[in-house]
Amino acid sequence: TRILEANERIATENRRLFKEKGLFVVNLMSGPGAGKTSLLVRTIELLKPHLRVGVIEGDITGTEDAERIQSTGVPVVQINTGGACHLDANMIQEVLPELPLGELDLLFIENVGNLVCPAEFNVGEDMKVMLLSVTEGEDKPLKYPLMFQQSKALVINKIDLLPHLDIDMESLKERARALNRDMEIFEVSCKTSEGLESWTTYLTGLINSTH
Amino acid sequence: TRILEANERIATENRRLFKEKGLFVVNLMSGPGAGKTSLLVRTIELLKPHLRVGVIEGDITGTEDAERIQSTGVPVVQINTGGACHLDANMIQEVLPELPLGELDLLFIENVGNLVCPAEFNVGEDMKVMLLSVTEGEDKPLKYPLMFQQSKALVINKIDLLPHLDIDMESLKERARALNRDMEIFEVSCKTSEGLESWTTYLTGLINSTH
Ligand SMILES: Nc1nc2c(ncn2[C@@H]2O[C@H](COP(=O)(O)OP(=O)(O)OP(=O)(O)O)[C@@H](O)[C@H]2O)c(=O)[nH]1
Ligand SMILES: Nc1nc2c(ncn2[C@@H]2O[C@H](COP(=O)(O)OP(=O)(O)OP(=O)(O)O)[C@@H](O)[C@H]2O)c(=O)[nH]1
Ligand SMILES: [Mg+2]
Ligand SMILES: [Mg+2]
Repeated sequence: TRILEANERIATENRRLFKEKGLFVVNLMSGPGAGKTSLLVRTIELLKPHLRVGVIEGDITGTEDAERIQSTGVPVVQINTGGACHLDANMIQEVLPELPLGELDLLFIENVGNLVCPAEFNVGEDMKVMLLSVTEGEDKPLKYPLMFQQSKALVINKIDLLPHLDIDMESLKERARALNRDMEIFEVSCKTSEGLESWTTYLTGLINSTH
Repeated sequence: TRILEANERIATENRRLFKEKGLFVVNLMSGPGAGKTSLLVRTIELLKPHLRVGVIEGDITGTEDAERIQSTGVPVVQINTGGACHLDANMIQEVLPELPLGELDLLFIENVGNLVCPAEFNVGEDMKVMLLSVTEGEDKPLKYPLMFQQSKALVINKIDLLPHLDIDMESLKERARALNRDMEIFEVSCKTSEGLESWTTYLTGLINSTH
């Protein structure tokens, strides 16, 4: 459609700028409350000694998430979409002047909490990463396939709750792999820190191989 | 916008038909995996002896949810939106001929799992009800206000997990009430059945008062 074509043009402009600045950009997506901000706070704690990180927060309204990121000390900008259920390349382009792009190695874009539309809009990122909470159930790849197909990595969060749930983790992972054979899958808990080490090692490896 | 105006016209047509048939219609919304289908299965078990229930299932793709409802024995129709992140009045109107509307008392419409756009589209329902899982966090009313404002009732689900979470239930409820003073709030677990009795009593009361 015309909307997606216009979006692609701006995404390409964003990408050119990111490449000029030597910046690696991750578009982080999930349904509401799966743990995107929690993962970012924990990831920043582990990466901060080695990499210069920045964040763009995307929400319908409010600054709660940006405030949580601010307390980690890294540069952060909050976008309020005013109703749109996803971020697009134009919204990202508009706030780029507010970030010290040349002084960053890694930029996270936390998308609006929605398991559907964010996967349709490129914003200029190097890769899409999605988060799924174990509390959402093993049928999500079957019912919301696009985001699983578009993501380079799937982070399964809140594994500390597994003892209290009936989820079938094997079928969740099989269904995700059926949609996207090469997807990396991490099992983590932002509460207990389990699995965060291999996630941040994966990220550092990607950044080092592109620089 | 023109889309919402066209939608309102069809919603009004749907509503006229529902009134003619003496049908009470609930539009059930939540983010993905909050427990809409689980709530419907448990609610049907409790209501089936007293009321004739039917269900319209809305999903991007797949028939998983309709199959779960089918096993309860009530009439159910599955809508696949093919990408749209919400149901609209036209999608509902198209499947109405497939349901024995004159033989039902209560029709549930399970919307697509999305905490944003479904709240913008009336489909002809008597009321919107939203579900929120305790695992999503107490900040959701601040960040996704529209659905809280539009819903007549809020069902907080998965309270069996509360002992393992750090959520502030009081501030969740205060924030929801700040957006919608008259909203009924239920705390339930579809796993342990806690709180389901008062939810189904509330529904029965509403249906009896409109007939
Ligand atoms: N038990 C448990 N809870 C978690 C974990 N990670 C996050 N949470 C909780 O999940 C809720 C939502 O976390 P957020 O980080 O705000 O989720 P989000 O995806 O950023 O949410 P939105 O931006 O509003 O869509 C909060 O109550 C967190 O405390 C985890 O690993 N284990
Ligand atoms: N612990 C616990 N798990 C629940 C409860 N209700 C539902 N679940 C689990 O939550 C997951 C999602 O439940 P569903 O009923 O499929 O949720 P849904 O909102 O219909 O999901 P979509 O239609 O895909 O958006 C499943 O793994 C359920 O077993 C509950 O009260 N407690
Ligand atoms: Mg967040
Ligand atoms: Mg469902």
